[in-house]
Amino acid sequence: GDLCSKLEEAERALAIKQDLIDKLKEEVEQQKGSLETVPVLTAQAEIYKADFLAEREAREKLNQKKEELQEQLTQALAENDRLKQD
Amino acid sequence: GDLCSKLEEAERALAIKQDLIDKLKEEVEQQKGSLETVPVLTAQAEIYKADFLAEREAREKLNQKKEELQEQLTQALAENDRLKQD
Amino acid sequence: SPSEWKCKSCTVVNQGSSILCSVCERPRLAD
Repeated sequence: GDLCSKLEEAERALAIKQDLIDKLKEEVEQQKGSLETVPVLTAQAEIYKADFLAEREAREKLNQKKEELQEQLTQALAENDRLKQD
Repeated sequence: GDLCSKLEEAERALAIKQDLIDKLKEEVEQQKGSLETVPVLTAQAEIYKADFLAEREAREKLNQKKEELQEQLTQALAENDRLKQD
Repeated sequence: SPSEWKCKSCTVVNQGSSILCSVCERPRLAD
């Protein structure tokens, strides 16, 4: 009797442990799915960072060009005024 | 005897399942650690994207300003030439 | 089987008749 009840208890415990194993395996699979986004997000962040840096460099060059044009225009307008005086 | 061996077998099976449960729990915890990077990477990508868009808008505005300056300079230089002719 | 056994994980002493540890529910033979 005693052995029988222990065997029944062991078999019930086996079923419970197996149920837990199934649940844990499912959780591992779900997490694997979510983890697949990590390399994608990493690549996306890298691409946006590269685009940002490229845009910023282009803007700085453009700003330099604009400054030069501003300077040339100032000189041309001063020349204009002088010529008109003359 | 038979019951005894069955019980021993059930208990050995329980130990093996427990070992698998321990390993699966460890894997779930490790994956949780990796998953914590997902919101960080998402935020990082969003920030770089916003910075990229802001830089691109600034560059477009600057380009427009440069075009205007270029036009004004062309006109001022033409005016200069005309005045010199006169 | 022995009249009692000590859980290898949480060291609780369990009845010999129990299959799983009464505290952490780990089986008697689990490491």
